[in-house]
Amino acid sequence: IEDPPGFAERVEYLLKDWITIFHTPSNSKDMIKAFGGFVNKMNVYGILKGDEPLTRFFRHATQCCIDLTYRNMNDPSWKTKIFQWIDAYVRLIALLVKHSGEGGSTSTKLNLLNKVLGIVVGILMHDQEVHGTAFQQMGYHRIFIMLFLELSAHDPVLENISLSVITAFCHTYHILRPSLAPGFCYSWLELISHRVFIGRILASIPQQKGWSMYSQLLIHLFKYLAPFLRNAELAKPVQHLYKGTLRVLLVLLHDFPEFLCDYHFGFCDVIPPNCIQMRNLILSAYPRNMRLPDPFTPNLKVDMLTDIGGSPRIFTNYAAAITPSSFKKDLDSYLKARSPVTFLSELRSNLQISNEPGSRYNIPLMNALVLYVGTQAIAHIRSKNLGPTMATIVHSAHMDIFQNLAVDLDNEGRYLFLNAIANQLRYPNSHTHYFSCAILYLFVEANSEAIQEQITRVLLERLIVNRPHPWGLLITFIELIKNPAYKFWDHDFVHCAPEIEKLFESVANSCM
Amino acid sequence: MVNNQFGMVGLLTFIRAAESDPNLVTLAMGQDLTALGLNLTSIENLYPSFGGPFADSPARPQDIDYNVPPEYLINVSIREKLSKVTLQKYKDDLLFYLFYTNVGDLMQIAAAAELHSRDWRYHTEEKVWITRVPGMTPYEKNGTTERGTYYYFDAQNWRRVPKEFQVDTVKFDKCPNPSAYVAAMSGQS
Amino acid sequence: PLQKEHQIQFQMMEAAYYHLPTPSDSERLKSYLQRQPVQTPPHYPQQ
Repeated sequence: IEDPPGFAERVEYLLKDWITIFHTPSNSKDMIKAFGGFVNKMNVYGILKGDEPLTRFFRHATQCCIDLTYRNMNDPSWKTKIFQWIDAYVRLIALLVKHSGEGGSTSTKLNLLNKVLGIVVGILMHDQEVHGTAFQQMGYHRIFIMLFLELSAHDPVLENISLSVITAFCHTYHILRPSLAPGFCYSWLELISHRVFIGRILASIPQQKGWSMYSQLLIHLFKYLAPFLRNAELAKPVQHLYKGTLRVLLVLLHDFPEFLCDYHFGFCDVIPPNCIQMRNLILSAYPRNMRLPDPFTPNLKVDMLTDIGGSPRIFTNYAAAITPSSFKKDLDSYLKARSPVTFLSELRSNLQISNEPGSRYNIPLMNALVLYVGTQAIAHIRSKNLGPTMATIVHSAHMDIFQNLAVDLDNEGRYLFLNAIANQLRYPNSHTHYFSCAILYLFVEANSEAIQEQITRVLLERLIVNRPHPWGLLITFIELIKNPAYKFWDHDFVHCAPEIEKLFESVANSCM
Repeated sequence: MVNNQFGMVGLLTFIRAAESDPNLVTLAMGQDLTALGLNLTSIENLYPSFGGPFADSPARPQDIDYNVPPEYLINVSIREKLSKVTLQKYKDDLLFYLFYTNVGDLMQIAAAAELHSRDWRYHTEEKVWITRVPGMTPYEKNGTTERGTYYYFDAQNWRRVPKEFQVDTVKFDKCPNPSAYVAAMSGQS
Repeated sequence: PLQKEHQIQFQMMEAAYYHLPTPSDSERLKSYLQRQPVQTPPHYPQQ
């Protein structure tokens, strides 16, 4: 429905009037009084008469800010002017949100906030369609970050709605995820990794209620990057976003390692297998209250470590990822009674989704299957009051499945299967322990050298990248090259090239 | 051996390619994550001063909005009642701070006057404060030119640095008179 | 090879790469209010 005649002009007049008020020094001391006067004026102009005029007001006011940005984009000195304009508009929104509705009632405030965020998102998405590669992110970036900072100020009214404010912004950034707003992707990463946003969502919100939302935003980022990271050579724009992602992950690794520990599984599901360092970074996280023994300690008794029996928290419902349900039913039945025997021979067909080389397999299903079978195995071993060792993990339905996968899959499938196991080699916990034993058992029991070669490949490629390296990976590899039972050095693939041999020797020397 | 990209040869091919084409390094060998501008050995959390995913260094103190206790904020109703600032009590460091941060304000003039009274001299061309090093050997004089070792105040690194100078004392700023500026401003207004 | 959808995303990302946000885009403007504004000598720091 068209605006009433003259509505847009009235909005522009009011917006300019507010911006003048906002930037008048004498008002800066007592903005609330100035705001009260302006609200009366909005009322006189019919803006507050109901939901519709208010929606129209925000749409036109936002559009004014964006149009101003496009008109003056190329003049750097104009950036300050544009920001002065937008910051004033954002302050108005924040004051309206904060003072709307009765003091205690929060729903009016949040409805208004979500309305405004929705309007800005709508204009951004439309603008991206209209402008295409000429789309400019700056105005939207400024609106979102300044509105978030305004609503994150230390204020009793705002503290009371802080979780809802964070949820509103997470919802907004979810809608604006890079795969839907690629022209906004750099600003998007700036916004979700802004120090105040990280502080609020990961530190201030009680009981880690923001962690799950934040993990979803990071998964959106990894999913967006994945197709561009599959190629070895990164284009500059991709490299820039990738490097920015590494910085954010480093801050999380340093400040919130438990967050990376809890959500590692969901992240590794979407990070491409060749993105080794980024995956290592996530898998290297360990709880801050834990002390990791030096992996190179001679005769390190892993099963004697106090933390090795702990069950790591995994906040991804990986069991639900095992589909279809008939497959899950057969899996559970096999784990329970090792029947139907046909289950093993059908495993590969359940995991294969195409014949296209390089994307033959359902990686999330592979990852979920491996973790599910492993956790079932640990529970089974525990039920006998034992812990995972080379002796307790064998001769079981669980190991049948792993050995079948090792033997029956082709090179690509086996590489992905072994990656799924290696993704569990993290800090001292029962999963690390079990999967370390499992991969070493698969090595020693392998009926072909190709299996041993691929186990070595999966471990080595994770070790030759720059740090950090997960603790579980190091202790597994050290055991493999040190323990004569594996006859590691006898294999041709160990000596297939001077660089490879040198790499093994350098790791071996570090161990000695 | 496995003859595709999923075995050791596949990895070796990648390693060799990465040696010849640095562009391949990003993913194959990873990068030195300590060189991304983050102090990974910091005891403190990094996020409060995180400059952002595309910044090569942490946010500087002046970039960050610290929540200042309300009693630090001067309310308009009491600002005239505050006791006068006595610059004589303050160390040079604070005087320099007041000089460099109160641009266009009487405070900048007053800080300059106090520094001048402590034998600091503001060089009007170099735009830097310098002072003689106490007890230093006599300075070679030649008319209005002097040569010798002086201290200058390095506002970038915020410290006093000794340095050999040859200065034309004509270019030193005269001692500013704050009250003259107030009179000039009130005359204008 | 990139799928069609990813090629379009790449074009948008590449265009955005040429006008990246700067860290200051996420910082408040520092409005500085003089307490006693005076015309200071031009050779003093003015900002």
